[in-house]
Amino acid sequence: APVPFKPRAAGARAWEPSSPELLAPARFALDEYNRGRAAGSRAVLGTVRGRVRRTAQGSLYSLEATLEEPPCKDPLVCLLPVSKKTMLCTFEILNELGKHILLRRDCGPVDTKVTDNRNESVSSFLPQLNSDPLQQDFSMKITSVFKDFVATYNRTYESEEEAQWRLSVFARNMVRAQKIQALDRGTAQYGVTKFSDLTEEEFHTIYLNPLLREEPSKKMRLAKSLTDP
Amino acid sequence: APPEWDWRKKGAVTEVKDQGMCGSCWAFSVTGNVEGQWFLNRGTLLSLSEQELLDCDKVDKACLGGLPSNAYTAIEKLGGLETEDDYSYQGHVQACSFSAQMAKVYINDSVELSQNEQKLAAWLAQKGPISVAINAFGMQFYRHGIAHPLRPLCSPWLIDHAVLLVGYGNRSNIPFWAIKNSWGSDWGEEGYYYLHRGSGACGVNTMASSAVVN
Repeated sequence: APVPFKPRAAGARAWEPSSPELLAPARFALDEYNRGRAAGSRAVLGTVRGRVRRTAQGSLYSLEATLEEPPCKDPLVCLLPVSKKTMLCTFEILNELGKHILLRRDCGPVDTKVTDNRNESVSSFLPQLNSDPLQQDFSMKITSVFKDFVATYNRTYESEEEAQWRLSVFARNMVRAQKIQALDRGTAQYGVTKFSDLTEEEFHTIYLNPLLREEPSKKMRLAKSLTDP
Repeated sequence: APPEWDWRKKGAVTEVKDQGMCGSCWAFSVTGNVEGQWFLNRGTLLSLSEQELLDCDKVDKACLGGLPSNAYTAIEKLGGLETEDDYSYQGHVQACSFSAQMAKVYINDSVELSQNEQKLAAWLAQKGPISVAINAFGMQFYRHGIAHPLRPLCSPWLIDHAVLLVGYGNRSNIPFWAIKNSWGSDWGEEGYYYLHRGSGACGVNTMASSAVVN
């Protein structure tokens, strides 16, 4: 399960910025991380920082690195260029007689939670929308998908402002659906549904049943066990 | 339990219904169960009224939610359920207009079922569709396939949606429950949700119950 990443205690010394000495153990850590993965599905190294301790056995490297997972390729669920997943990892690597040994690896996704905010528009949600061609492409795609959604489910909105707000909710929901997809262990596909223009809070309030968890259920008689026919 | 079972193929399940913008899933879960029990005990499949429960079950809270256990009691006290045609669904609470003379089905009792999913499967195959409640995590965006969310994301302690187990089986060796939802046939797999079976996924085994028709 993804957990908020907390680097292990780094001791008294602060993490050093990336230096040439860290690159070899960082590349080794990346190779270990990608072990068994096919070409095209391997993560790439982002930023690296760390520190080194000289010991009797050799050099002990403590690294903190970001690794970029390759973007999702399923066109049904991977509309977003922002879908690229960043992992934040700590590695402990011992270099003994020129040979690297991985002692510890601890990785977790960087928290990219998107918060609901009525004042957000698609462009504020994706701040580089106007400058980044990928983001412009995404904006066009998501707008097109939203138009299909509106037509499919006969959505009407009271004003242009409301429609823009729903578009931004829709875009955020596509990111949420993609995260749910990434964390599902079954074969389920998540994506656009008739509820895709609702915030999480709206969906819970309108369609779900909070009493099921808030009120103790009346004690019912237990069913008799089935007997072998 | 047999390796697979599907009450839809045996005529025990009515068409998928749509609760609309109303938190009345509890009523749909219970009527679905009673429809199955009536069919199995009396041989007739009748589509039953959720609106009667919204209007006349004063213990539950209509569109603000309810509990299947209360709904069974309400059906017993009222004297039965009218059909969908006679007391049609409006999606908002109204004054109770139930008439005992119009009731087409009754129940005698209700029971809580095992939390063991193997026993639930055996019960379902022998006795009929089961009312259950689940954590609805991810269902807002579910399209098709077998959902199996990570347990911390779909905790059995955060149950917020009542549905109906109508069958079970395996797809590509993945065990599933076939779940009738009440969000219309334009959601999920023609209105159905498929959830991993055997792991207590989303608390599917925690609130299983059924009416009893003698």
